[in-house]
Amino acid sequence: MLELRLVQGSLLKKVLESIKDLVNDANFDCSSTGFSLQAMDSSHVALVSLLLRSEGFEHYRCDRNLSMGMNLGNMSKMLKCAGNDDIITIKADDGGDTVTFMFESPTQDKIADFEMKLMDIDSEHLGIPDAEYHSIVRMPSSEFQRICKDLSTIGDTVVISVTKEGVKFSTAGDIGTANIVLRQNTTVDKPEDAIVIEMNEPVSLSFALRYMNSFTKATPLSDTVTISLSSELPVVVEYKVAEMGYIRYYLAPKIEE
Amino acid sequence: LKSQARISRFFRCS
Repeated sequence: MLELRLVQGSLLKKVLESIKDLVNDANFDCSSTGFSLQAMDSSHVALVSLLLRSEGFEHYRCDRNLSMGMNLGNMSKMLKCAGNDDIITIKADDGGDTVTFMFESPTQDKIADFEMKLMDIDSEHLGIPDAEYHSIVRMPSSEFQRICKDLSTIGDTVVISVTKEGVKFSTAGDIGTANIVLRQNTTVDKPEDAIVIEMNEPVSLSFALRYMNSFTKATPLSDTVTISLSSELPVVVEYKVAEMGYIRYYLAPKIEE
Repeated sequence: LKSQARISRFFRCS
């Protein structure tokens, strides 16, 4: 049996909003490590990896590893019925075909149960190799969201280049071109406002802005975002989920054939 | 001209 109690239920609500437009159906895996998900978008260009560590839950019971296939749109519908301050408990029986989401108001005067049907999902689990990235950029997540949104009004591909000068986001379209350069800036009042550029080697890669924009749905989860780039690999766009885990989006680059 | 690569080009089934 499985019983996971998350006091900060709004985190789970935000997590679902961050992935439901990218992935339709996915298996949530539950083990002693935590509650996790790995899934690709329907065109297999992007991959999302979510981990909510068991220590982040107030109560975490998972008697044996369990994989629960869920339609993320339906799960999102149910979680939208939870208040932002509600405590959310996820419950399931081993071998059962449903999962229950229980919402408790902070004052315990309202308790709701939503039972959702599980589904069988055939999904391949991919091995993500540990990599040394050529460049890693950390910046305010709202700034990254703004850049992706602005550039997608001009073009559909962003070129992200990291050099000694900073990180450059460029696009081109029918009406013209756009370049946005950010320089490292660590002299800020709040650490989350810093722009930190760690360049081991210069790198330049092209990506579809449509996916980048989709990743920025995770902006409410974290003040900062980390973008890791290597010329041989998909970019990793990572948002921390409070102290308990992360959402990592992997996006395959556009490459010359 | 560049074309969109798929994830499977980089990550293998585990």
